[in-house]
Amino acid sequence: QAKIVGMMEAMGIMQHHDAITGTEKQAVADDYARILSERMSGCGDVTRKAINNLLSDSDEASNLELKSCLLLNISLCEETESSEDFLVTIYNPISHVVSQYVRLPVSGDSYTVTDYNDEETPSQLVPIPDSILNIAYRNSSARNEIVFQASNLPPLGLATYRVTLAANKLQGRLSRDLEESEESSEDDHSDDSFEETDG
Amino acid sequence: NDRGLEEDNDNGGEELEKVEAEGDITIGNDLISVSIDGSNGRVKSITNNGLEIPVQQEFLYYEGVQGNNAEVLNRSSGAYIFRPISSEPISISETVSTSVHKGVLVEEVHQVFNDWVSQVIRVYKGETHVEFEWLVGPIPISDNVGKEPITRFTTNFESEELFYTDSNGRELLERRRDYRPTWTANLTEPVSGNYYPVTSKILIRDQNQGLELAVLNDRSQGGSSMKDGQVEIMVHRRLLSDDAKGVGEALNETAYGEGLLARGRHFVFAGEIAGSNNVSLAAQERLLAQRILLAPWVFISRGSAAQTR
Repeated sequence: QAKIVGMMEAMGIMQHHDAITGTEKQAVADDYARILSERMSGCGDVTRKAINNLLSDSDEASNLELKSCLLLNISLCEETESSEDFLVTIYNPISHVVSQYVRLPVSGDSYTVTDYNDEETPSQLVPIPDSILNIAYRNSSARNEIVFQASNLPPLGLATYRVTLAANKLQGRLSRDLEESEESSEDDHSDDSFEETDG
Repeated sequence: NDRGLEEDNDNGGEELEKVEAEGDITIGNDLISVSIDGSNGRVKSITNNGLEIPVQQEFLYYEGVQGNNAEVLNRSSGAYIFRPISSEPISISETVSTSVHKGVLVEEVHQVFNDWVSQVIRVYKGETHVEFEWLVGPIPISDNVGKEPITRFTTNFESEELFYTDSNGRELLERRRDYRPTWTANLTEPVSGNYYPVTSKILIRDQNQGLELAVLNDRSQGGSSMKDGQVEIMVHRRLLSDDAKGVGEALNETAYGEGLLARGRHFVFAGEIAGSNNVSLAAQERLLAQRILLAPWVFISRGSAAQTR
């Protein structure tokens, strides 16, 4: 509750005409940015809990560490850039079904997007413009953005997509094949002791 | 080419191409398309529902007045006051370098106007609007001149001095150039006197042709229609003098020692007022406005396929 109230207070401050129009001194503008950043971060904790409540009640799902990308205005998102396999959870705050294109900066050159049913969703890599890449203070390895459509998002509901680096997926398949192969090999020499091993 | 995307077929990149602006370029979908003039790299027309509308788009800037604030006529352009030196804005660039990126979901033209203005024009599959994502800044001030850049759309519409803006949550209001509804106006500041707040939309109409051009924005801005058939919106400001209205500082913001960059989007509808498929253009705009204002929230996490399900 304290975190929500903190965000409410920040929004109250931002309704001052100086914050709306930019007629504040630079130091005040910087302070507004600080207040908003802190309070949005706090409110993110609340959102994370709320969305986890909406997700499956299994222990695994309820532990999702949801992160927001607050620097997408310069095509920067540490979470998507540093991961070869991540989930994108999208909440629709409108009370009717909508479809929305999602753009996220990524470091790799080829990705696969799958929906909750493990069905592949069409996606496209688009280069980030050089003028963004050349921003001196933009410390990012992302040179492309992955684009896909989150279709038919339910009213006030969620959808989750999985984004996987294609090479990573291939490697994953190979590992699985190898594991299956090992398992069948193990089956051939079935022994009770095998069931007790970590493998 | 230097990113190797053209050879990559895994992400709808089979159609990706990068071309120099020689012939005209067209991007779009089944519903709407944009033509870029190959000779100068600028927007030439928008075709909606089979109807081609000549539309030019360019970036210009007004130079801000730097006065001594001793009296009204000497006031500077600043945080509170928009006072351009001239009524005619200066073009930022006559020619634009372009690259085209086409794929299964979105088609884009990347434009570079100069070293501080660039833009991406894109059309997503299934959408009925054109998106202009502009990036402006850091605005150069080495010439000691404050600048107030604008984006301007020009059509052949006979808009009869009328344009429409919303402001501060109120309904769309009719604005008439050089006119006030309750007194005889004699505008001594012809540009700023015709600028109005644009909270979410500015549009012009040609009633005889039954056509409309509407620009939706992602933030409050100032805008106007200084000539029939034109819509302009201010996208950034960097000024070197305080306007003596209370801030006590020039509107000369910096980050990391450089002038600020501003990046934003304009969503452009151009077509018949009646719209298409029994959905008026205004209704299409309203639905998009809701999608912009209440955009889905995106969260990232590490997880497994089980969690996805």
